[in-house]
Amino acid sequence: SRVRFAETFSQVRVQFREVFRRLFNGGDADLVLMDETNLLETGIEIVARPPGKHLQNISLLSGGEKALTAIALLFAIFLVKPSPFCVFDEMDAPLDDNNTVRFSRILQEFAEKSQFIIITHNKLTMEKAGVLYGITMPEAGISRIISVKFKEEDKSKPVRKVPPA
Amino acid sequence: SRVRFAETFSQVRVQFREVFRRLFNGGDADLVLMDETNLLETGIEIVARPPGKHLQNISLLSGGEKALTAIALLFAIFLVKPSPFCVFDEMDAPLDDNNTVRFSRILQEFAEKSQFIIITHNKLTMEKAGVLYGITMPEAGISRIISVKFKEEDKSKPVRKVPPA
Amino acid sequence: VYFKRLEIQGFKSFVDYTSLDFESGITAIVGPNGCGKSNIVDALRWVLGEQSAKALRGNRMEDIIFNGTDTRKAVGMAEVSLTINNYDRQLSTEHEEITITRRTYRSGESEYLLNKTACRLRDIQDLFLDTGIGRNAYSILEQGKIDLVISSRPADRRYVFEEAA
Amino acid sequence: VYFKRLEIQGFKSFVDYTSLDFESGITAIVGPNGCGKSNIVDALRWVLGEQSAKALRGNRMEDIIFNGTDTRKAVGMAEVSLTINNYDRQLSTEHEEITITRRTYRSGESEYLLNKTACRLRDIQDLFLDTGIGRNAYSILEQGKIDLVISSRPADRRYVFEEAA
Ligand SMILES: Nc1ncnc2c1ncn2[C@@H]1O[C@H](COP(=O)(O)OP(=O)(O)OP(=O)(O)O)[C@@H](O)[C@H]1O
Ligand SMILES: Nc1ncnc2c1ncn2[C@@H]1O[C@H](COP(=O)(O)OP(=O)(O)OP(=O)(O)O)[C@@H](O)[C@H]1O
Ligand SMILES: [Mg+2]
Ligand SMILES: [Mg+2]
Repeated sequence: SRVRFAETFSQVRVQFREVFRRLFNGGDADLVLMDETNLLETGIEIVARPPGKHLQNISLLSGGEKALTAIALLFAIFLVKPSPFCVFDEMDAPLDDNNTVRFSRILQEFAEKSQFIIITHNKLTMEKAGVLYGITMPEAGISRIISVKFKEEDKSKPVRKVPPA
Repeated sequence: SRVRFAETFSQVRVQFREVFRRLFNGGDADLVLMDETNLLETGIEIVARPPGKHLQNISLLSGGEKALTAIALLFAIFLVKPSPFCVFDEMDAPLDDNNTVRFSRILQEFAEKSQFIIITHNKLTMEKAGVLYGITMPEAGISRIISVKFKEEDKSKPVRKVPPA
Repeated sequence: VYFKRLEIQGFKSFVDYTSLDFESGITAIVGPNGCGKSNIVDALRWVLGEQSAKALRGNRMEDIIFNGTDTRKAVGMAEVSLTINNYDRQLSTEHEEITITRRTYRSGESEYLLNKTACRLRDIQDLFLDTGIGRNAYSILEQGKIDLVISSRPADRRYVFEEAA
Repeated sequence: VYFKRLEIQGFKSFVDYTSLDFESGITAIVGPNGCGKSNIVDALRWVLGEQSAKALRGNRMEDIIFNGTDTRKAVGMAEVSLTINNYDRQLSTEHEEITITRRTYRSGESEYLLNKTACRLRDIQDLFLDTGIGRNAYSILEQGKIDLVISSRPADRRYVFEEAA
């Protein structure tokens, strides 16, 4: 298990640097083991440097930069050990439009291999979805599903208003 | 100090119910002392019931409902003990458009008596501001101020592009 | 393997039978604050075997059963079914499609069903072994928790790597 | 009393002299991720006497001094001045306008100035006594912390009431 941890760690580290550069359009990132001699208990230090900026403690990053760094790490782990599905609940909330476009572009790439179910308020992210569900509460406190959008090729089908059950 | 705490608490309680109803367009809210006999150490329970829904533990509220309840409590404290200024950093982030409109309407009312400095990504909130500053980083890592918008009556003045220092 | 359909009844704000068909790419869920989007994520987490009421934002498991509104009475049972497409035979079973169901009653009893026949949680967990389904550390990301990966202490970060190893 | 002007130099990402004029109503600050919006909130918190580096997202107080970028060298001093309009004489001083200044050097020394004359932090705190300025529990709300009021334990919630009492 020590060997597996070390192997997974070094693979994630490689992916993290790659995904971080794509999400930030440059810059540098790294993962460092606090104590290499004790693989079963060591903590993990995250190093992140947005493009053009100097290296600093990650606590000084902005809200959006921290979220984007966390997304890069999550995607890196995902590349090493893909899960058949992923559920993200408003993960794009702290991101501005530029970062949301980069995030949703990478998401679309990953969606070729795995399934993603995402909750979002951001129109830029919604556009990437093949199926879109709207939830409302016509009666206070009771959830209903209201609509489904199909992928590009099905756009010919009318938007199906799912009748309330 | 016990007396002052009890007095402040009961005033905030009254305001909290009032502001909550305005922000949620109905519903109920309350503040309860866990142990009335020990005013110097007692915890405070927050009760919140969105309109039409049954009373439940506040942990079951949605992300947006929790944020709106917290805003109601903050505004209630503010009404009892106004501070000359308030700084809010993306407080409207979890809110949908309807809730943002209600939030920014109340904010505008409070701004008659106190000063508010708010950071926001939401256009509905920006509209309520008398002065709007844009921050950019033309050179990576170095912040600059780029523009100032004046209030309605000053709209005749061109938007002043503040030259980078 | 991918999720084909999720059917919910009596679970949190979904009192009436509701069904969502997912596609293999990106499915987006949108809607106003408090309408029930995150409740769908909770339904997925629960049907996949989640044992902690706190991870579902409740205090006791009973909190997930529809608790009533101003116009509807509370119900006594919550039921969620997830149909999984096993075309690529990743799950160790002959079936091309399997449906897992979980039910719970106000009495606290919990039932699990595999293709409509009663089974134990253990049986479902065995089915998912090595696929990554059910181990949710990095595949279900809750609302507002994206920063946790970055802001937690270095020692706490290792759990995501261990999950992946 | 209201804040008239904030002047920043060498503080975090504001290496060059920057000045913001506030109005008595709502001032909004907007811009992309990582451009320096929350750094303005930190500058306000710091000039008002904040003693904890952690509350300014750093590890040591030195972290607030501009640390350099790919195109600019680090500087040795951070300085922030806040001009306050005292027309309504809420502050116990004759002046219609006062300016408080705080400086810190890489050596760790901190200087305070009142209308450009050296003073102690104590003098500034005495000036603000009973106005609510400087006691920030509910008047400066950090990014992402809006939920804290709701999700903290009942015993921890009392601090906002004590501040107000
Ligand atoms: N057992 C239950 N019975 C009835 N309603 C419930 C139950 N548990 C939770 N709810 C309701 O579900 C609502 C929360 O829904 P949810 O968290 O899914 O909202 P959301 O769509 O994610 O909103 P947001 O955009 O604000 O995050 C709450 O208003 C809560 O009262
Ligand atoms: N001492 C310093 N010297 C130089 N740059 C600094 C210093 N401290 C922080 N920064 C930089 O300031 C940036 C963060 O700015 P800030 O948190 O104000 O962003 P923001 O505009 O609030 O963004 P968001 O919309 O993502 O919240 C970081 O990129 C960080 O590198
Ligand atoms: Mg939600
Ligand atoms: Mg910020």
